[in-house]
Amino acid sequence: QEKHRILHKLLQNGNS
Amino acid sequence: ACPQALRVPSELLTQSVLLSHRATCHPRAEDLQGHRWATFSREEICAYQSQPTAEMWQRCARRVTEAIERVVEFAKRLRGFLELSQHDQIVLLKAGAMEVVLVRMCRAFDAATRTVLFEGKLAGPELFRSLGCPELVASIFDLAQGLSALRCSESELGLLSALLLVNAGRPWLQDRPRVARLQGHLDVAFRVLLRRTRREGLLARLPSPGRLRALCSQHLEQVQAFRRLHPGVVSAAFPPLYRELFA
Repeated sequence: QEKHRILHKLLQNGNS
Repeated sequence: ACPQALRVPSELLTQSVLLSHRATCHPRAEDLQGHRWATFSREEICAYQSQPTAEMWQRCARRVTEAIERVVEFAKRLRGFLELSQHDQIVLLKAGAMEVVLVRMCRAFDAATRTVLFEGKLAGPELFRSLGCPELVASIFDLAQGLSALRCSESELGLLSALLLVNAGRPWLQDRPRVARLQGHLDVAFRVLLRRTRREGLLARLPSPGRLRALCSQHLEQVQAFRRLHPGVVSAAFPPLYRELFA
């Protein structure tokens, strides 16, 4: 998760 | 929103995957039917070919990144995906997102002219000359052409994409059995669909997992080659998500 902060953030972001 | 007739679980899953696929694809399915996209003119092709390598790479990296973002959204809408651990969601997307982007490309491929939709118009492989990786571009066009010839439905492409992502064989998964369970549901749904539509012959004609993996490796190698020739450009000018996944 540290190495993939952007991906992590996109997955957390609740815009589905 | 599903009709009453669709009570069988795998049919429901197929419908759900299709909805997620349609909602996150570009171009949209409605725009594919009898499309009226123009082909790039000679002058426009020359303009792209005259771009400095670094600029063309940056441009293509942006387009790839936009496509990856749509695949992330597709994954999030896949039933069961967000119930996997954050770690495994990242592992699966890092390994599979580019494969889905490559497969999705066939939707916007025009077999008659051997061109693909790029920045609003149809482009042949020669348009990408300034990237300096002709073999990679040729391999991508070959893949798109082969997939296009299979004339996959949106349901087939949606399930294929889901199966590229939800792959229990990826290294570094923490909860492999859980991913395998989800993969199993998708696999059954895909086979039920193919049986129902008499498309079982499709399975033998799909590109092998090894071929997609090789294409993604080729892409990574070219990113590394580009970095050696143009140090600093990737860090300074490429989209952060692209760097995170490929550099």
